[in-house]
Amino acid sequence: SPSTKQHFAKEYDCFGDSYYADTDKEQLKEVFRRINKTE
Amino acid sequence: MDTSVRRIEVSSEPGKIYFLRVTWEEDLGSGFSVDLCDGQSAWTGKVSEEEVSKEAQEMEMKRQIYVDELCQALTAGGKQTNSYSFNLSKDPADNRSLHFSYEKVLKDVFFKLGSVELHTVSKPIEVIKELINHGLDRSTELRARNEHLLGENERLGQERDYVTEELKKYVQAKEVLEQDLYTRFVLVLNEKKAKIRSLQEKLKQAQEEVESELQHRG
Amino acid sequence: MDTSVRRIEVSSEPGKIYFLRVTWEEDLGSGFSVDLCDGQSAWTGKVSEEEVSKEAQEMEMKRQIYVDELCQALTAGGKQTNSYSFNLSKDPADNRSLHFSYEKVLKDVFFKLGSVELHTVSKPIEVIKELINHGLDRSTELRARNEHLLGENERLGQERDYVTEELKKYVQAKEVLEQDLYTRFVLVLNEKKAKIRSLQEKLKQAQEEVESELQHRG
Repeated sequence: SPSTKQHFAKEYDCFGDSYYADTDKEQLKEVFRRINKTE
Repeated sequence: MDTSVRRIEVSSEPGKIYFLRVTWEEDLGSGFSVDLCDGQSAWTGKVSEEEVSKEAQEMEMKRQIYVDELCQALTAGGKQTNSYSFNLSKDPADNRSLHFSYEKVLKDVFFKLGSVELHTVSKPIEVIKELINHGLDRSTELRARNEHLLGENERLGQERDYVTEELKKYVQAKEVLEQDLYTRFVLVLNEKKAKIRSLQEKLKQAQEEVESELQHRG
Repeated sequence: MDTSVRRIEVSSEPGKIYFLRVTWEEDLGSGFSVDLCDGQSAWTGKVSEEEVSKEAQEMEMKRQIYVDELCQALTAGGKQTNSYSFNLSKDPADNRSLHFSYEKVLKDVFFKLGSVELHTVSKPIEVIKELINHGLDRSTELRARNEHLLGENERLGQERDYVTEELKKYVQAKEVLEQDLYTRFVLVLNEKKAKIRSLQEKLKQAQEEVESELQHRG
């Protein structure tokens, strides 16, 4: 829903990496996996 | 000049071993000499280039194919000795010469490949010594080649092992690189996230202050 | 059982070639037989284990060292033929036997290594055929081993080339991985930096607002 979308947009960047919560290797690997070649 | 020595049996004397030595220049097609020895006596003869061409014609074979057949039949290079048969017959007119013929055997059908008149060698000791020397020299050559190949073998094995070790190191280095980069990335990224959290906190406070000011004014 | 055939010259007949065949079981120390052939006649004799031990004792050499010397002197394995000299002398008492001795030559000093009584072989043709066969068989064996080694070399070369290709791919993959991770990392990091910039902007505005409110109230 737009509100959820808005919530996520506030919490996460366009690659799905949280702005606030610390990351770790596994999560970062996951984020990298989502970044496809074109980007 | 090339020489080949091989053991043969002749159909007229089954079980008796003869040593057949063939010597030629470029290839058998340019003519060759034949020496036969039973370990005590020796006989020698020649086949000229013309005779080779004539035999090939009579057999209606291309020259090269015929020469290959001769190679298989007469030289040590040839493997299938049972595909060829040899005959030796005394010449009734001259007991110092023998008629030596060689045939290709295909499903029990004998095709004459060629023949040569052989004359008794007056001093067979020379032929015998050459035959023994041929084996010794060929073995020495082959042993040297063997040693060279063994050296090559060792070198190639070492190179392969070295490159394999390098590859293992690289595989490891790639994994280490990946882990190392992720560790660094996580550190840098979490620094930024801490910065964002603190800015978010400050902004929240600032906005609450504005809020309270506005209420205050209101 | 092992056999070795080599060419030798005997000092009493310089330039004349003899073929020396030595046959033994485990090693020369357990005794061996000696055949000598000049391409026409042949002589044979045996050296027993006791005689080997006795000779080693007389030379005050350790058995193994003595046996190694025998190997160098008598078998094809030995390289330095000029380090050994051979003598053949007729036995005045019996013209059917020869006295064959072998010596080690060190700086022109001759050390007797041993000797053996040889008796004439009644049918030398058998020894001669065996000597020719020995060369042929040894060559066939060595040729087969060479072919095997050539195959091994080819396989090792292919393995080495394959692993080298893999290594090149890995080197490349490592570089690509590094580039790739940095690219992705920059994207994610820049998102955070953009967020920090926007938060700082907002915080700046909020602080300016608070400022202006405070002035206002002031």
